[in-house]
Amino acid sequence: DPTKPGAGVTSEGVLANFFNSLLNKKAGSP
Amino acid sequence: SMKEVLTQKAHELFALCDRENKGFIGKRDMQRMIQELPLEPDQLEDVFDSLDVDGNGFLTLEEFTAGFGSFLGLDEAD
Repeated sequence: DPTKPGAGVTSEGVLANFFNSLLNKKAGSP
Repeated sequence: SMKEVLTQKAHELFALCDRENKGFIGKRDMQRMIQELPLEPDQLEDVFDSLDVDGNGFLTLEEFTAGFGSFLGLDEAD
């Protein structure tokens, strides 16, 4: 099931998502 | 230099995860981020495992920075 997380191939996108979220959080914090 | 900027930025993001300023990020720190980041627990686990290259269960600033660099498309080599 390619939509299932943890399949390995998802890591890159998830990593990007993670860092993007952190950057957004950082930018949004006072 | 680019590397300095990367390291500084990575340090800031690292500090967001490492709130107690332990100098490393454990899985518990990551699990705490679930409430604040739009990611599933499985995905955070994925992120943690892909950053934790030596697999010791702790993310050092070095590992975190390397992962951040690869996210930005930068090679680890100078």
